Amino acid sequence: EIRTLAVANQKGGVGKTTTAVNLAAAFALGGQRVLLVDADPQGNATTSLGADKLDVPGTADALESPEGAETIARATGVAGVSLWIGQYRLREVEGALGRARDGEERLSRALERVRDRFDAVLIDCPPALGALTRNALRACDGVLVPIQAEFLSLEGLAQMHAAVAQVKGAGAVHQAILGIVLTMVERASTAAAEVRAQIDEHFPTALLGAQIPRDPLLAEAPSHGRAVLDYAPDSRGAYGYLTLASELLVRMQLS
Amino acid sequence: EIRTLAVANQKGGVGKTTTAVNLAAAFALGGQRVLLVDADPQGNATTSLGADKLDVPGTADALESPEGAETIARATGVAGVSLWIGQYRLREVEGALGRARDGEERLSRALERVRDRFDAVLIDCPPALGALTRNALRACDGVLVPIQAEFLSLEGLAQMHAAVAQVKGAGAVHQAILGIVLTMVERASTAAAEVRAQIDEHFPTALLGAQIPRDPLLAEAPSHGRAVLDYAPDSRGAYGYLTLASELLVRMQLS
Ligand SMILES: Nc1ncnc2c1ncn2[C@@H]1O[C@H](COP(=O)(O)OP(=O)(O)OP(=O)(O)O)[C@@H](O)[C@H]1O
Ligand SMILES: Nc1ncnc2c1ncn2[C@@H]1O[C@H](COP(=O)(O)OP(=O)(O)OP(=O)(O)O)[C@@H](O)[C@H]1O
Ligand SMILES: [Mg+2]
Ligand SMILES: [Mg+2]
Repeated sequence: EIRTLAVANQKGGVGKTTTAVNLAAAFALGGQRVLLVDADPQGNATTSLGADKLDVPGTADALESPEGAETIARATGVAGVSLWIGQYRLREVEGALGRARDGEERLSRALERVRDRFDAVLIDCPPALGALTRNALRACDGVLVPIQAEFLSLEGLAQMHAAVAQVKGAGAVHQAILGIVLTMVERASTAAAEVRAQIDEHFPTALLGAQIPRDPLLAEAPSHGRAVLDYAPDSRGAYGYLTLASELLVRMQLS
Repeated sequence: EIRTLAVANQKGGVGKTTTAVNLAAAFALGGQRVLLVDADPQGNATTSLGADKLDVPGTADALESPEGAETIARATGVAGVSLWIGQYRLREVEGALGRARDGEERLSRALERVRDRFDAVLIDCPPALGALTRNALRACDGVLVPIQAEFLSLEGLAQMHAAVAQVKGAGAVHQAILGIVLTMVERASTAAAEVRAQIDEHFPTALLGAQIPRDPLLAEAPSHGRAVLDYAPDSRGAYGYLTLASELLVRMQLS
């Protein structure tokens, strides 16, 4: 049964953080105990939930000393969602991971220590395929790839496929990619249908039915430190993430 | 006189590639001989101009052996714009740069070799603050920071400031940042005015008057391998980049 999801795509600005944060809230609404791991030095997931970054332990500490991971989770303003905060110094830690022998297994080892306390773990990844994202790919049971319905986003899918193959093994890629979700879909545009057709060609079973519409309330919610389900529960963005959560839960149980 | 611009922001998807490609075309339209350096392993600037990536030298080669940089530039479909292609293997090269003693000076040394052949150099950076972006910050005369009028984009500006200070020196940051340009501005939204006010507080002289509207033709042009000035010369996106180019040329001459 899939419990740890890496939300990853090296293409920037495709909605990784927005998806990780709002999916965490949607899973928690359904009664799951959720851990959100902010593995991006930008720390956008941390800010999106209004959490403090200064002088508190976070993901960088878990990667440096996995055996101390039990004490890192912090409560957030969303009931049922705990957080490992994303510190700026993850940038330095990433350099050290690249040089360490066991550098890509640290996150798996850290999450092992807390697995019994949570029903689902979501890892927000930076827009790169370095040691932080590779740690997340190794630690996860499945990868969720947010993608925009635009040409430059599509181009990156082949690189994402190669990175998953490298970490999970070439034969396991289709199983490792739990789903691809279209984000920021403009109501009037035909691009989404064209991009769907292209994705179906290369990843026949991965494309999720749920898609997230472009909704300015999704971009506003982080400035209030709240998930969209709290900030604007009747919005199109909130409905998009609730639908995505239920589709993923079915896929996660089936695996 | 400023001639080399790094188009940089570690926040993903803010329009770095779209800006680098279309600004290069706009400068060339004005008669400048332009070199576009694709320093991103994603290689989106390379694809946006329809250039071939397989088995040809590119930016990775210039970083590995700066003394051979003269032979790397390739012509593109845009008259007056030459390109150093962005190869997937820039990812490995970035690791090696991080370990080399002179790792952050390689791009400066490579560009020194070709400086007399071009009037302007634009460097498209990946969404990160690693060795590739640091090479671009060191090699450039000025930094152009594209930013979306959204909260999460704003948050990254402080990290960008810190990175520029580290590479250019704390006292030189305001001079090093040639300009901040708002991209993907939605016509009806008030967010742009709010974000402008916030940027003016921290970077009083940096915000450019020109801003780039959200225009689907900008997202389509790369799938045809053409700059928007060729693909849709009468579009709002094309007008935005022509206006940006003339404002930057004035700033570049004044420095
Ligand atoms: N469905 C949506 N509708 C409107 N705005 C959105 C939507 N999803 C994300 N955004 C906004 O678009 C921007 C990019 O999204 P986000 O930061 O989540 O992407 P990301 O992939 O995490 O970026 P990065 O690559 O920098 O980590 C943010 O300002 C966010 O608020
Ligand atoms: N003004 C605009 N209007 C509409 N779409 C745009 C505009 N600028 C960029 N885009 C589209 O938005 C997406 C992100 O832009 P782009 O890839 O240039 O950003 P980037 O900062 O280079 O991303 P990365 O961080 O991955 O390098 C692309 O699909 C691009 O085509
Ligand atoms: Mg993010
Ligand atoms: Mg880019």
